[in-house]
Parts: sequence; structure tokens; C-alpha cells
Amino acid sequence: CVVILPLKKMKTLRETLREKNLLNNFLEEQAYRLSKNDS
Amino acid sequence: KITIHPLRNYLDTAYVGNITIGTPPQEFRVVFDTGSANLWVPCITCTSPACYTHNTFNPQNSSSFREVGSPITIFYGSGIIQGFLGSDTIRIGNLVSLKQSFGLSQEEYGFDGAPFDGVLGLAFPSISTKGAIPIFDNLWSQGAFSEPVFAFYLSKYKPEGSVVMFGGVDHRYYKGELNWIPVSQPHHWLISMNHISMNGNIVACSHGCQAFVDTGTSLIYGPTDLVTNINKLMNARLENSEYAVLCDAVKTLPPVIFNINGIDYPLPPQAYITKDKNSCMSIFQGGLENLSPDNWLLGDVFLRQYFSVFDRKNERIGLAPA
Repeated sequence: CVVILPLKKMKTLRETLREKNLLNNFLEEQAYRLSKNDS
Repeated sequence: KITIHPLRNYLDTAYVGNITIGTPPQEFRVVFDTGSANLWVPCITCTSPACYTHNTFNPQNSSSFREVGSPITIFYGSGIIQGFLGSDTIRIGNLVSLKQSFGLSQEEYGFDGAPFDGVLGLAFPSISTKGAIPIFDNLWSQGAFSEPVFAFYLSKYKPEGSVVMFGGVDHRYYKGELNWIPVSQPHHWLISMNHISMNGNIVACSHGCQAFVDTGTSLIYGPTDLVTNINKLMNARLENSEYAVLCDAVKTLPPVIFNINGIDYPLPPQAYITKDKNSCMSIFQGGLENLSPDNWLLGDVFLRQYFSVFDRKNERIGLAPA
């Protein structure tokens, strides 16, 4: 009675941003947002 | 009611599966996430940019939908969703969960570009939003399983071939015996780790630490100073916020060995170094000290090597070579 569901490996957002040279901007923005959340 | 899941970082989420909600069914692509316990999908009334690029649920098109109404807010490591609770029939393959509560997001921040519509949490009900019984618990109480377990096989080489299984374990997906590890507390899928070593030397977690086994993220996270040390040991250098290594290093670097419950779980360099076009990156990421100085997060990179079984009844995780 094991139900098996297929999973698909997608391209991660990190990979997409890295390809577009946007990863650094994203991580900096995220760090800023998280520091605001922390405070 | 506010629920916080600081671990889930959708930036590295990779494995998704399809579920349907409602009558007639509306299809969604979700992450089967052992790091959280809520199920949510975007609502058709959501006006956030992320909702325009994802499938949205229309309650008016489902005859079995009931509005619960309670507002929900879920904080993730890099995003927030806000919305309300509803209830409907949810199908995962042949499994049917009746009157299943789930979140409908009306606002989403930080989910733009995510390769999934929503999240299906598989952690313990104690960390679920009040009034929202997790789907696994609902199916369990409806007698859907002979055994209250689920398991993941994550394919190493192909986009297809990975599976999540419910109600038992298909032994064709692993080699040898499953090693069982008790969970540290029945809230998260959290286990005790003895140490992390390379070349016979302990490089992190020297006095023991805790590790989240999280299918919702793909990399390995730990405290920044310890991760930096591991990256330095592999001669990685910081490039645009990531640790880059020479691609040839894959041939010479030793495995990173996670000792859990007295058993070594080696991660070979082919697994912990990812190749992207002409550059190679370490998958060890810092930043987890915000949560606790002693926590690690073992994501898909680890789980591709080790088939994982999550046993709710006995509150334990089974690992065996995939």
C-alpha cells in the first residue's frame, strides 16, 4: 500500500540568479531585509 | 496566529511534486518540505507579483471548499506569506485527504521566481498553525496508511526519477540496512550529530550538535565560522557571496563525513561541489547561527546520497545509501 509520487528537480532560484549575475544583489538585499526583521 | 519557520530558504529549493485541491481538482506544484508543517498555495485574490507567475486556487470553482477564515502569517527564512485558512479535498497521487485545512496566501513577499506554487509541510503538528492539521496527520487519522511513514529518494543525476513515498518504504530505493536515528524533539525532523570530519580530523560539531533533515532546501547550512573553516580546508575562495573551488579539486578532495548516532555518512566531493558552466562551488553555506550556534541543516545534497525514511509513530529517521 505504498503510494509513490514522482518529484521533479527544478532549477533553483540560486542557479537562475547566478546565471543572470543577479545573485550577489539578491543576497545583499536579503541580508538587509533579514537584519531589519531581526531588529 | 504567527508561525515562524526560519529554516526554509526557497533560494535553494529544487524538488517539487504535484497535488490537486478541490472539486473539480485544481493542480499545484508544491515542495514536500520536512522543515515546516503547513500546507499553503496562492489564492486567486492574491495581488503580490509572485502570485501572477504561480498557479492560484479559486475557492469559488470548488464545490467542496469551506472557508475556515482564521488569518495566517508564515515567516520563512527569506519570505513571508499572509492569508487565511480554508478546507477542501486534497489529492496526493492516490491519497485523498478530506476536509483538509490549508492556507490560501493573499500576500507573498520574497517568492518571486520560486519554482513552486506552494509548500506542503511534513514536520510535526506542534509547529503547524493552530487549527490547521497537517496533511500527513489528517491522512493518518483517516486510515490512509498501514504504516505512518514517508520516505524520499532524490535522484542524483536526472531531473526525473526522484520520488516521495507515503505509507511504507519501497526497498528498491536503497542499499543495505536502514540505520534509525531518534528525533531530538517531536516538533522538527531534528537529530543529534556526533561530529563532522575530513581526512580523519574533526572539522566541526566537535562536541556534538543538532541537524535538521530538511527536504525543503538543497544545500548544507551551518554556523558561518565552522562552514568557513570547512570551505577553507577545501581551498575555496569567496567569489560573489559564494565559495568557489577549482573544478579539478573534485578529484583530490576527501569526503566530508557526518557521524550520526555513531555511524559515518560520507559525502563525496562530487556531491558537495556543484558545477555550474565553468565554475565550481561549495555547497556548504553559513548563516545558521542566527537560529542557534549548534545547528546544522542537511538538505537535498545530503539526501541524494542517503535514502531517508521519516517515521512519525516511532519518532525516528532512517538513513541508508540511496
